[in-house]
Amino acid sequence: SYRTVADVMEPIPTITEDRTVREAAQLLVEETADILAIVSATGELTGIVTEWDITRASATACAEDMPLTEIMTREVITASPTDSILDVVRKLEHYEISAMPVVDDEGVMGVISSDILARRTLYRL
Amino acid sequence: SYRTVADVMEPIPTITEDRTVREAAQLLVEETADILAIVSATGELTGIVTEWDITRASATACAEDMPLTEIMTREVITASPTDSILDVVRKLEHYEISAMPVVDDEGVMGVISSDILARRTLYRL
Ligand SMILES: C[S@@+](CC[C@H](N)C(=O)[O-])C[C@H]1O[C@@H](n2cnc3c(N)ncnc32)[C@H](O)[C@@H]1O
Ligand SMILES: C[S@@+](CC[C@H](N)C(=O)[O-])C[C@H]1O[C@@H](n2cnc3c(N)ncnc32)[C@H](O)[C@@H]1O
Repeated sequence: SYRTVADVMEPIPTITEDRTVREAAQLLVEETADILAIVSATGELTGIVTEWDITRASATACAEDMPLTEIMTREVITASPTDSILDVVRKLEHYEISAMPVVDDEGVMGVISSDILARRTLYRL
Repeated sequence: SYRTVADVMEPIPTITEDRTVREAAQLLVEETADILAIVSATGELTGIVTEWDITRASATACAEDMPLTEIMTREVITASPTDSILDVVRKLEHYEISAMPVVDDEGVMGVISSDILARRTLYRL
């Protein structure tokens, strides 16, 4: 049975912050992902970007060549591999988000999201 | 306890297909929604558009003034208010989607999504 994030997390695509909004959009589509981890040259998490951020950029301007730094979120809400499923549900609801990068001392380990939880834990109902 | 879609579904924002990608993006942001129901003048469901579709448009072109008809999905996977939570989970997983409009004889009743399910059914764990 699934009890911690480590049991159900999935890979997360990464990108560096010197890329453009268009490149982030391309990666999200190619990887069928809802969130990207933005990482430094040493692989450290520096932010995230989601389809929401790209949608918001599209609502105001032609955002293709805009630097990713203009839409990324730097204050990232993350999960630990040892967090329980219930911890995750509470955190997602509290911050009104759908996904979180999973991080530990070694860096970015993956992603946990409401999609993953619905697919991998609701079968118990 | 929650057993059917009717117990947990939430309102879904609607838009007509004569609008632009930018207007759809604005509505998604204003309503903090992940999906819009596209409806005819008589309120009948004619399609959907999600942040995914807007992201994909941004990956290739400046999509602001593009008509919504160019990115909308017409073959909509829907849920019924009487569907069980398990039916919904299976359908979302099978089609690899995150949300579905809820429809019955009267038309579009709301939305059900993995976010809603995580928030409203996983507390039982
Ligand atoms: C408030 S949420 C609206 C709900 C939407 N389904 C989502 O999670 O993207 C949208 C904003 O939250 C941010 N966001 C999403 N996941 C995040 C996370 N794990 N940490 C920090 N911000 C996050 C996004 O960058 C976006 O600007
Ligand atoms: C295959 S999904 C990728 C996963 C993504 N999280 C999502 O559901 O949007 C993306 C595509 O599925 C479509 N889609 C999403 N929900 C749908 C639904 N209820 N019925 C039909 N197509 C849907 C979107 O329009 C988009 O083109």
